[in-house]
Amino acid sequence: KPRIIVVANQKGGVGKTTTTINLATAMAAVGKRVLMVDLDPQGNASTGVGIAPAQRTPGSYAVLFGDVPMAQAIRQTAIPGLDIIPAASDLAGAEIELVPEANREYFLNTNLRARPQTVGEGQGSGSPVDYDYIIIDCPPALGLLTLNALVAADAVLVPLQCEFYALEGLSHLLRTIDIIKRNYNPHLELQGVILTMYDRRNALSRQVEDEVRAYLGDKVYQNVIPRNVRISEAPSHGKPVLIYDFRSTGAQAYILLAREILQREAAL
Amino acid sequence: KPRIIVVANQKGGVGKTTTTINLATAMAAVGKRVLMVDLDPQGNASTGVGIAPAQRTPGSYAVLFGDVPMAQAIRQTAIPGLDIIPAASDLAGAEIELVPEANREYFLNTNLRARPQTVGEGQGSGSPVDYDYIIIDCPPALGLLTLNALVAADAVLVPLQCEFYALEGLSHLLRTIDIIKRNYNPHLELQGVILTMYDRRNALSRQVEDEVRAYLGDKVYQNVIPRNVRISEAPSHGKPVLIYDFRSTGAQAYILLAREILQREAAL
Ligand SMILES: Nc1ncnc2c1ncn2[C@@H]1O[C@H](COP(=O)(O)OP(=O)(O)OP(=O)(O)O)[C@@H](O)[C@H]1O
Ligand SMILES: Nc1ncnc2c1ncn2[C@@H]1O[C@H](COP(=O)(O)OP(=O)(O)OP(=O)(O)O)[C@@H](O)[C@H]1O
Ligand SMILES: [Mg+2]
Ligand SMILES: [Mg+2]
Repeated sequence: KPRIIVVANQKGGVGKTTTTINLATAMAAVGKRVLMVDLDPQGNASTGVGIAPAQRTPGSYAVLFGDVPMAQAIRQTAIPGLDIIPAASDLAGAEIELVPEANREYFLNTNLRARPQTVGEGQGSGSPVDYDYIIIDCPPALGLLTLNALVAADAVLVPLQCEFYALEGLSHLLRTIDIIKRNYNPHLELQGVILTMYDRRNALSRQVEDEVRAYLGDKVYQNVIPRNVRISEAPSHGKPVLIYDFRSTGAQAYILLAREILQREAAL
Repeated sequence: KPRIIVVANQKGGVGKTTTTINLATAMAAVGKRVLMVDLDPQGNASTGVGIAPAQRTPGSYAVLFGDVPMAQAIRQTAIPGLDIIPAASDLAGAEIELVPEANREYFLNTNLRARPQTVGEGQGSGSPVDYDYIIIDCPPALGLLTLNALVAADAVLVPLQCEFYALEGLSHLLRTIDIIKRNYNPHLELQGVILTMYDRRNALSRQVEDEVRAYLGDKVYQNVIPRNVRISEAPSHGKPVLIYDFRSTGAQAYILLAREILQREAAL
């Protein structure tokens, strides 16, 4: 306990944040105790669950460098069972600060694995929390923040936009995961690839799907996430699409995906 | 000579590479001598103009560190008047390598401003080239690669996807441009904001447009780029959409945008 799942892809705009938020929400909805970690200086995951910018420090930067007990960086969200360690603008300087440090790849692993004694006074319930899952949202790069997440991870989820540039970057990402597994974190496993922004009417989407399933087989989830405008509307309301519009095709797709992921988790 | 335009936005997947390639192509089509620089380790701009992965070194990494005369890193593309300095996987290590260097923000400025004596033997024409424009594609981050580009730049173009997260990141980007202008590069100007992946049927697109025009006025170009599937098909053919499907709404939008940008350039 807890199991750490990292959502990563160096290609930008492929649905990392959207997948992190909606997967975490769906898992919380079925009774799992979930902690999200926003490791992207953009802070989109923090915005997507309604954390006001002024409420974001201490956050993931402080946890990464062990500045505060983890519990002080945890915020409750409006979603029952889902907490978050938010990202603030201090995180933008983290990569440069990590470069000269010894064991710079292990900072997050060391601090995230330390049991959060209590959820901070002002933040939450005040009693020790045993999370079932920690889900980490990464920035669009393979820099020291994403490397720290991969070193701390049990499993990696890769959202893959059904576009050519995204497909091209996939083999580079899989090689990087391999390198981390061999040199830093032998437990690291590719949990699966999620096809996102899928458009059935568009030949490119089908081509990318065919190619990825041929290349990776059942590492690619059966459930794909369609392009759905309700998904892109939800962040401006500070809510996951699962809450913003439960009946939308986007929300329903994330529910089916979460069920498939939890079935695979149960089989481990 | 030459004028250096940087295409930047830390938000991922907003159309930086697509804008760089199609703007550069449109400018070359009206007779400007253009050099693209791919400063993203993903190498999408290099792919988008058909540079094979094996043909990418020496590339932008070598130019950044002054390892080779710039001319040796320049490749001709299939588009008349358009050359590129491609990105290879060596660029992925550049940011970490720059951190301990003095004047780390000025590496690109120093090497890019040195006149390329000749386009390398094996690469191109062999005679000195006076480029009118150098257009730099940046990675989705505000790290040392993007900072090097902004320090070297005369002007910055900001592609803005018509989505909430992209809008949220805009003020942070504009603040960063201001900081670079004040501390490193007094010539730096925001050339303009380009609305990308615009969908007229979608209220979110119109809301983002209204908000950005209210906030930035005529810094936002009149011509917006619609979401158009032909744009996302072009990269798999190694061609800009202007060449892949000249009559498409995407290609026509980039032609109108290029005309608007060149009109503003002429007025400077
Ligand atoms: N299935 C979908 N349908 C429609 N829009 C989507 C979908 N998934 C994500 N989006 C929208 O597309 C944009 C990119 O998604 P998101 O921000 O989650 O990607 P990301 O990989 O986290 O981006 P970054 O690389 O910047 O971190 C967002 O504006 C989001 O609201
Ligand atoms: N107007 C458009 N209509 C449809 N698809 C588009 C449009 N512009 C870009 N795309 C596609 O959307 C994806 C993202 O665009 P692009 O790669 O140019 O963005 P980027 O900002 O360079 O991404 P990154 O942050 O990863 O560098 C690409 O697959 C591209 O082909
Ligand atoms: Mg994100
Ligand atoms: Mg790009």
